[in-house]
Amino acid sequence: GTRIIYDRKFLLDCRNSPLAR
Amino acid sequence: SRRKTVCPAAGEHPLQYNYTFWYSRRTPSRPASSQSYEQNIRQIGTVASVDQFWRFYHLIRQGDLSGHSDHLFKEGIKLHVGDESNRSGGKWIIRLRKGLASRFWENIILAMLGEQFMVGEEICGAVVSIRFQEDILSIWNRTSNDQMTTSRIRDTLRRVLNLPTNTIMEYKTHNDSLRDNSSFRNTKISL
Repeated sequence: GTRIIYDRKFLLDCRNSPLAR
Repeated sequence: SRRKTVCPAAGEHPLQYNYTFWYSRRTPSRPASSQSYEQNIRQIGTVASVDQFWRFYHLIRQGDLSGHSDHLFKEGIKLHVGDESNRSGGKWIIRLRKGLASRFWENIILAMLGEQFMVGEEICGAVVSIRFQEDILSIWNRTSNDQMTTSRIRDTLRRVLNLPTNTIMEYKTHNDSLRDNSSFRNTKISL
């Protein structure tokens, strides 16, 4: 099946999203 | 496939696998037995999305205490070398001088959560162990005798951690850890 791949930059960007707080 | 106990909320970014945070504290005065090991390890929580991961990560203070370990493992995998998922497995070990562990730990777990290792179902989880004189990172996989997999994990670690070429990385099978009753001593293979 499909694999959910994220690079480091995307993951770090998510760090500051309102959902991550 | 494992039953998931936690799901991404609406609008969150789902992970390929759920992961569970664990925390353990070493009690150096007592010999390491599986019983004391089980008593000293504590489950913190499970995450199913990138967003949930950061919420947990922000809660956990890391790198400020000597003698503890943080673990991030796929949900359902027990942190014991005798567990079914780990029986044929092993781990890459990286020793770090003090001061580097927080950054390297973050890079390892981001690579794991983002599926950067490209080794199918092989990755089990990662551990950072904060010691007095040095810190130790390790990443566990299911099949220690699959050299294609272990080489790919090693190469990905070198890339995502941007390791200096002279960094010593050691691979140790869990069978060897069981045999000498130590996770990090007497490593058999050194590259």
